Amino acid sequence: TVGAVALDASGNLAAATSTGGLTNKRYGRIGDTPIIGAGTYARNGNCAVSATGMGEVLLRCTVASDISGRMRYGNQSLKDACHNVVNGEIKGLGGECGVVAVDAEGQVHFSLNCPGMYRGTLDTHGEPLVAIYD
Amino acid sequence: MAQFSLAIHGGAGTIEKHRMKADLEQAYRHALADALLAGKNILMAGGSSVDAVVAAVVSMEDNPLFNAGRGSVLTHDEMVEMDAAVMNGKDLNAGALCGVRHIKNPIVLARDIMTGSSHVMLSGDGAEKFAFNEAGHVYTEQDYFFTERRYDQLLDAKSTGRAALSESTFPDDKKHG
Repeated sequence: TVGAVALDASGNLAAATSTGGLTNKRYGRIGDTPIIGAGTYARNGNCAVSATGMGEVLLRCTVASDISGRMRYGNQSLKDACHNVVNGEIKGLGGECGVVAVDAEGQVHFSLNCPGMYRGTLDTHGEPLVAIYD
Repeated sequence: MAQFSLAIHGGAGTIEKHRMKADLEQAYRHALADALLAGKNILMAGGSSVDAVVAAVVSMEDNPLFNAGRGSVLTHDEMVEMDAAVMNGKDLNAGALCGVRHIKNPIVLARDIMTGSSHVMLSGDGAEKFAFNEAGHVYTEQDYFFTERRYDQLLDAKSTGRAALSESTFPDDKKHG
């Protein structure tokens, strides 16, 4: 799975996610990626989120909208909302996952509960900053 | 410079540093940097966040290293079956698709569904009909998506009846989704 989140100069947030699913999958199985509010979500003034991981668990936990809701109704920061979701119910259900997210102020946050996630952002000079391991 | 932000991911899971070959790790790092630059160039030019995230994802869909687009994993029937979604925070408009097999860049189709249809999500054959008949996408043969690496992974998964990358024997690819 791959994904991206962004805040543009006009203050608009967006999220995108794309996937090939699971190796050896059958029966037209679909994970969280294309489900708005599960693997992908964006709302101006709030946050944009793209998730990756065990799709069935991410679907059941509606990960992206949960992060958004914690910020909107619980006044949690982006960092706290991502951390609490990724390391909360999902982990309890045995789900490994990671999310990338950006808030309305342009703060980026990565959160993962597994040993690695291919990920990247731009540093303060606008240069690519990439990481793989926890 | 105008203020903007961008972040990307290329999948998560058990990625073991001690088993990852140096050249493969470098390839991943370059590919991630390329995707960031694709999105950054749009944002720097005053483009929209939607265009930026689509450009970044297209860059990764075109790279066989990632499980999306060209590098998609294979189903039990040795086909690719891809899903994608995009959402615009400005107006809560969204576009999504699932189960497409002949679309080179599913994320572009997701944006076309968002902007060119009155629907949010289209599936399988219907999504492809919309793509070819109304959104100008070109039919892409399954051969485009086939890589030896993904075929070997499928054989490995079939040999033990698994249906996920989580227990793969491929060191860089014990990841999910």
